[in-house]
Order: sequence, then C-alpha cells, then structure tokens
Amino acid sequence: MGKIICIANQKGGVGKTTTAVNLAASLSIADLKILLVDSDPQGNATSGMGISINGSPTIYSSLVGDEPLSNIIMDTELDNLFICPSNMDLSGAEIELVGMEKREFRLKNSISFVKNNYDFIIIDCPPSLGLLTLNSLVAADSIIIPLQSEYYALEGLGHLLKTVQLVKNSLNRNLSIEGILLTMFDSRTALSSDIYDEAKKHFCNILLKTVIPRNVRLSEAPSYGKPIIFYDNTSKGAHAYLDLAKEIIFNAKKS
Amino acid sequence: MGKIICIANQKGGVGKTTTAVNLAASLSIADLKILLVDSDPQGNATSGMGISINGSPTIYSSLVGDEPLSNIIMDTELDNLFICPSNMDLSGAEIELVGMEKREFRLKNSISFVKNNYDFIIIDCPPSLGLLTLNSLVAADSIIIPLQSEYYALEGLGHLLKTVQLVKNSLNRNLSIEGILLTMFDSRTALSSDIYDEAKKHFCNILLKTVIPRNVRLSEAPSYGKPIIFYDNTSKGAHAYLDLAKEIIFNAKKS
Ligand SMILES: Nc1ncnc2c1ncn2[C@@H]1O[C@H](COP(=O)(O)OP(=O)(O)OP(=O)(O)O)[C@@H](O)[C@H]1O
Ligand SMILES: Nc1ncnc2c1ncn2[C@@H]1O[C@H](COP(=O)(O)OP(=O)(O)OP(=O)(O)O)[C@@H](O)[C@H]1O
Ligand SMILES: [Mg+2]
Ligand SMILES: [Mg+2]
Repeated sequence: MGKIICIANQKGGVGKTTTAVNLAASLSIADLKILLVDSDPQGNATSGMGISINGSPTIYSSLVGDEPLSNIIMDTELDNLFICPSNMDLSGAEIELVGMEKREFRLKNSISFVKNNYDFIIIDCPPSLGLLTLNSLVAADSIIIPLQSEYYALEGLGHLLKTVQLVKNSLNRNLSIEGILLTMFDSRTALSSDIYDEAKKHFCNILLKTVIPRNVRLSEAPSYGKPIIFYDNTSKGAHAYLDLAKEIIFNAKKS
Repeated sequence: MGKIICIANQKGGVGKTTTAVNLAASLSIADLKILLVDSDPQGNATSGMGISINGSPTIYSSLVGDEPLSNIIMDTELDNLFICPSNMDLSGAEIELVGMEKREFRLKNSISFVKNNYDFIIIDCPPSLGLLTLNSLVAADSIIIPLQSEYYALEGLGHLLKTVQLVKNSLNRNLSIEGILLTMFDSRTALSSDIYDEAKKHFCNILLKTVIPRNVRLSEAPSYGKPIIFYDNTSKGAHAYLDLAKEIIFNAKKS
C-alpha cells in the first residue's frame, strides 16, 4: 500500500506540476485512493486542482511545525483524490529547515502516519535541489523525472541523476527511478525528435514508454482549476496522462 | 555607466535565461560593452553562450569565497560581450551563504569593482527566491520579469512583485522595475491573448512594449551555444530581442 512517487527536476517549467496533477487525477479515476502532496511554495498543484486555502494549514505546518498531515489533507472535487496543499508560507521553509535535526526526514516522517490510507502518494517538487526536494526524495519510493523536449532540459539531467544516486546511497536506500517522462513533445519540430533520440541513446533503460505531447489544452486546464480529464477528456493531453497512469499501475504490480 | 539589470522570476521555465543571453548579445552588437552574470547553478546562460568552464573559477568563488570577479570574467565569441560563468558548484551556495555576514550583499560587492567597465550588466537568476536571487535583486538597478503567456506564470507574479517591493524598502532603495516582458507569446492560442489581456489590465504601467513570440529557433540556438542573432538573425525571435534591446537602451537614456 501507499507507493510514494515524487515528480522532480531542478530545471524549471518542464511539466512537473502538470504531471503531478494529471497523473494523480488519472490514477484516482482507476478507483485508486490518491494523495497529491504539493511541496512547492508556488502552490501550482494546489491551484491546478482548484483548491483555495483560506487560512487553513498547509504542508508548511507539518514540515517546519509538528502538525499531523491528517489535519492538513483536504478533499478535492474528485472522490478518490485528496491533496496536501501548499502556499508561499513554504518559501521560508528551506532556510528554517537548515538548522533542524533530521531535516531531510521531516516529510518522510509526516507521510508515514498516513501512507497506508492511500494506494499512491504523488509529490510535486519545486524547481531546485534544495531541502524541499531533498525531503521528497527521501520520502519517495521512486522518482519520475519530467524531461521537456528542449536542449536546456537535457543538460541538467546528468546532475539530477547523480543527486538521486547520492540520496539512494545515503538517505533513502529504497529510492528507485520510476522513469524519465518526455514532456511537451512536438512532433512537428526537429528539436523534439533530436532530444528524444538523445534521451533514448543515453537513458534508454529508464525512459518511460508514455510520451506527453505538447497540447495547449493542458496549459488551459489550470486556469479552470481542473485536471485535464475533467477539462477536456478528448484531448491528446488527457489520453497521454491516462496512458501514463496505466504504465505506472503496471510497473507497481510488477515490482 | 554600468546599469545592472537582473532577469528574475521564481516560476520555472518562463524564459529568464533565453532573455538574459539574447538581450545581452543584442545590446553588445549596439557597440555597448556588456557583462552577462550567470547566477543560476544550472549554468544555462554559460552553456547558452557556448562557454566551457574546464576548471576555471566560477561565480561561486566570488560569492562564497573572496575571488575578485575580474579573475572569473571570461571572453565570449562576441567582441563586446563578457561572461561571469556558473556551474553546479553554486548549488551549495545558498546553504553556505545562510550563516555569512551581509549575505545578501555578496554579489553587489563583487560587481562594484567591475561595474564601471561595462555599459550594462545582465544577471540571469535561478527559478527561486532564495539567497542567490536575493543577491541579484540587491545588486541590481532594475529587474526584468519574464512572464510566460501561461496561467501558472501569471499566478506567481503578485508574490514576486511583493518581494521586489520588500527588497526596495529594506536592502536596495535603488531597485526599480524595468518591466514585465511577455514571453513565448503564441498568437494562435486564446490562452496567450487572455494572459496578455490580464497582464495589461493589472500591470499596464510596467508591461514592456516588446513581446517575445514563441519561436522554435530560440530553443534550437542553445544547442549550438549561440545567441539567436548569431544562430538565425532572420527569425522572429532575433527581431524581438533586438527590439527589446532598443527599448532597454531608450529607457536607460530617459532616466
Ligand atoms: N504537454 C504540455 N503541453 C503544453 N503545455 C504544457 C504541457 N505541460 C506543461 N505545460 C505548460 O507549461 C508550463 C510549465 O509546466 P509546469 O508548470 O507543469 O512545469 P513545472 O516543471 O511544474 O514548472 P516549475 O519548475 O515552475 O515548477 C505551464 O504553463 C503548463 O501549463
Ligand atoms: N520565445 C520562446 N520561444 C520558444 N521557446 C522558448 C522561448 N523562450 C524560451 N524558450 C525555451 O523554453 C525553455 C525555457 O526557457 P528558459 O530556459 O530560458 O527559461 P528559464 O526561466 O531560464 O528556466 P529556469 O527557470 O529553469 O531557469 C527553454 O528550453 C528555451 O529554449
Ligand atoms: Mg511546478
Ligand atoms: Mg534559466
């Protein structure tokens, strides 16, 4: 029970939040109970699900304070999908965590009390490799690395994989790579095919089968606070994230 | 002499590096002497200019150590463009800076020794509001805020403007807003026009006139280590960044 997958990449704008929100939503309609944890101070996963905090506690209270996660978790419009929301309060957390004991294990400890209530727990990370992302890597069973089909995104991949290996060797022996997910793939451009070929050449054994196409419906959905399957379930984006959910479920059954 | 402009936005992937590299290059061909400072551990501005570090010192040595910036600054292929490179060494800097005296002024102090050698100094920032971006805001005379024509990007703008105001009130009275730069504008989608209308409605007096269109040539150029004016000077992207350079020069003369 309770497989924890973090969606991480220090490169900005590669589709971490879009993947976290839409994978969580697609898994939840397969009759699985899902918790989406937003550990990014921007709170995009929270607003992408149409959630307004209105003063209730966020993940900040559990990471830096001692609030149990169960007091922070909120319902969403989807029956099987729950969210641990975030907001800008979290932006001070990295500096506050620096001096704390077992600072890398705060999220892992918080999640451990609720882990068995869910089939999957999906964690959205900020665009950095600071203490917030580190907490997610330590808490996770596996990582999905969204790789935007662009040059700068490919550049940072080597460093991220080294960091994952370091975390695996020291803080979380259980951490595995769920896979690299190609995002914003535009079959009309040579650049996308070039990046795909490079990724296949260097990372073939960890490249997920599902490829997410560039699809404007995916970037429209957040302004309505809805995952793609509820905004436009006929879109290429919706089909791609349903495929991804099937692939993740298949992988979880295998291991 | 030496107007310092930082390119900042905590939202990832909005076009900070693309703007820093191509604005710096476009200014340099107007016979102005330009320094491009890469303060992002990803080092995308450094590789976007085709620079390989090969062991020489990076900005890390000046921010955390005491190396003078003049020992770190390198030539680029462009006569009037110089770069202060970065690499992953910088990713530990934020935690190392936490305990230092005057930690927010480290970059301002380093730049002060070289400032008068350049007409403009352009600083590329990482996707966060941590100590690296804070150092750039304190060192800068003004900030350009790239705003991707997408919903999530618009969401974080209010918080960034509040942070800029806080820095202006406390650490850098000199800081002004050069402007909000709309990036990756795709005239074929309703989303881009919606975002443009929203930005005009709420931020009309600080919206820059130049709008950067979505243009695949801009995302191809970094894989050749060249700014757009040297990769494809006939492209829409090249024209847009030349327009931006003209607008920035015009603004500098006005004030
Ligand atoms: N497949 C896609 N097709 C089109 N647009 C997309 C796609 N995936 C994401 N987007 C859009 O691209 C932008 C960046 O995506 P997103 O915010 O999910 O990335 P991120 O990695 O979470 O960013 P950050 O680094 O700031 O956390 C968003 O505006 C999103 O709506
Ligand atoms: N106008 C544009 N048209 C098409 N692609 C663009 C444009 N501007 C930037 N890009 C591409 O979009 C991606 C994100 O841009 P860029 O890396 O400059 O953003 P950033 O804000 O610096 O990201 P980060 O937050 O990771 O530092 C890059 O792959 C870049 O090549
Ligand atoms: Mg995100
Ligand atoms: Mg960048």
